Amino acid sequence: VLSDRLRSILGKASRKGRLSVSDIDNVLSEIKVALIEADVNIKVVREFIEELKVDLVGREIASGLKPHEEVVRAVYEKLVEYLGGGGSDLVVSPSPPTVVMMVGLQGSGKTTTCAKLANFLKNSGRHPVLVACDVYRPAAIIQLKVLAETINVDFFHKDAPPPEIAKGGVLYAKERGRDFVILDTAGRLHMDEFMMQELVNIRDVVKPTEIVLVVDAMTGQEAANVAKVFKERVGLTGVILTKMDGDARGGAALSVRKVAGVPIKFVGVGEKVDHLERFHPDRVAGRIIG
Amino acid sequence: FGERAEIDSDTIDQIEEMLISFDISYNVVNKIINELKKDINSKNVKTKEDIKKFIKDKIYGILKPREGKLNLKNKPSIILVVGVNGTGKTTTIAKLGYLLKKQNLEVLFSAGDTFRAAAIEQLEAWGNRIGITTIKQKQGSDPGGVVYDSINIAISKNYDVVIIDTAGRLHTKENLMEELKKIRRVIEKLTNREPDEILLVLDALTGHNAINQAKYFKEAINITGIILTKLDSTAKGGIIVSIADKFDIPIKFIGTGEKIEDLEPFDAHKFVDALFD
Ligand SMILES: Nc1nc2c(ncn2[C@@H]2O[C@H](COP(=O)(O)OP(=O)(O)OP(=O)(O)O)[C@@H](O)[C@H]2O)c(=O)[nH]1
Ligand SMILES: Nc1nc2c(ncn2[C@@H]2O[C@H](COP(=O)(O)OP(=O)(O)OP(=O)(O)O)[C@@H](O)[C@H]2O)c(=O)[nH]1
Ligand SMILES: [Mg+2]
Ligand SMILES: [Mg+2]
Repeated sequence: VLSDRLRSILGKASRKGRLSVSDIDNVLSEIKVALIEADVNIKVVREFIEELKVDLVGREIASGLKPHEEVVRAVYEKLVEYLGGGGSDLVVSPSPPTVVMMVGLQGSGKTTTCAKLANFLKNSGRHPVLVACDVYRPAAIIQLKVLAETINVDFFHKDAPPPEIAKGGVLYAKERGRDFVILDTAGRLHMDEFMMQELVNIRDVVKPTEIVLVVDAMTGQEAANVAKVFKERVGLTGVILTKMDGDARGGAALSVRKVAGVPIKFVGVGEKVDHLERFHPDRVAGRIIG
Repeated sequence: FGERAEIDSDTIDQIEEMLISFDISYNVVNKIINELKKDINSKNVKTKEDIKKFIKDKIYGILKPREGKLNLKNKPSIILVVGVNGTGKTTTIAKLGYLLKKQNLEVLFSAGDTFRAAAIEQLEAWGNRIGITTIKQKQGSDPGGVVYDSINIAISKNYDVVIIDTAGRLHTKENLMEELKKIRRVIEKLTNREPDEILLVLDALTGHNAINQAKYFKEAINITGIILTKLDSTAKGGIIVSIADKFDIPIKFIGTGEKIEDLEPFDAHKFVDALFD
């Protein structure tokens, strides 16, 4: 655990005064290792360490704190700063329905998260429609349909290319006075030019208010690259981190937040449709430190 | 790093950063870097090409002993496929079934994921595409029951192989790991032997958590092989190096895409070359 490693470096006694240069050099490499083992992207780690160093130089050790506790506090605060900022609410469109497009890599949890989001919106008094735009994966449409039935939410699909399905879904919502449209899309690789273009096509047809990247909490170094490409190619307005009910440290959260520059809005904490929570930067910060 | 590897701390930093970016765990990267430093000091490693060769050889040395093949000695041979959520188990089962069918084996699918929405339909859709029968029960029924049914049918109808799909499960969920143990017991009671293969499906995009996955699944039900999927992505799948270093589990296949033919035997040499592509 980082805190223990830092304590053995900096000593057990409470002490007054400021952190010395030698204190700092010793702890920075430990912190770097901790972040790498938490799967934070190496470039994001380097940037984080640079900024942390500035925070630590001459930092006053708060009275009653041991030096390593002061350092852990500085790391924690910086993590919260990196992870937070930006509202965790879905932006509502001034002209309903609000369209939310869910995107991400294969198996990240998009279809399940679409249902969770619909459930969340329903419980907040909204009226969402789930729209199945994944025409590739066997039984993907059935999967979303079954989930929609489970939570008693409208479902839309038609036999057409994904941009047409999305357009049809928005029309369906308008006709029925539904105020949210959630588009489930197929999992895709960020370097798959054809599939990334498909997202651009869907986006251009229905102009979503929210484009949300769904990221698996156990994703490693590549999370940064994925976020960057999705951001640049399609545009992103938010992120949802899934499978946070496991023991992955979740460093991907830091990489994605930093690189995509958009807020993490929710976290998936289980397989059931009510296992969705608002994102709390302080909780994830604590988890990344370990 | 520069053409004439004046091996300084900058070079070492760059190499470390590259290996970390592959998702090779920090422990293993550290080990490789330390061995590199020793060899540099003994003047064995002089140029950029030397460094690259040194590292490739090191990684190859870790991976080569773990190359493995499918062991299907019994009739019917039982393959149990497990792993955390979304790694590609169901798709990989389809790929395996297709591969074995091409070798003229009679393959049966067992829809052991009775939990997730449309999991049964997904496996069955794949089975229909490639002409493999899927044994299933109602959504929500006990997976042990489906497995029992499937094996009985395989025995009575002379199938060569049964491939059992299971629900994705996080290794930290005790009750779900217990369920897996129970499925294994059902197989053993019915066949009087261990499953021929218990394959752990890992996602190449996963970071350090893959090590925990290997550890916990191995401890719970013993793993006879690993399949690493999604290597068609930009991820290098370096966690497999850490797993090969830590556990004596053979690596049998890699998944290289979403189509039925996108399954290859694990080749340590090819894998190492691809790392540095
Ligand atoms: N434990 C856990 N499992 C989750 C969570 N979110 C999704 N899952 C599971 O992850 C697996 C993949 O979920 P899907 O919703 O099918 O993922 P997807 O992104 O739609 O997959 P593709 O459409 O193939 O790209 C399923 O087994 C889900 O039950 C979560 O927060 N926690
Ligand atoms: N690019 C790529 N995608 C893959 C590969 N293997 C599987 N997938 C995709 O990953 C997603 C999840 O695959 P599934 O087979 O449903 O995964 P699973 O492990 O059975 O998921 P759960 O049963 O929900 O835990 C699907 O979109 C697959 O097409 C691969 O090798 N490469
Ligand atoms: Mg999906
Ligand atoms: Mg499956």
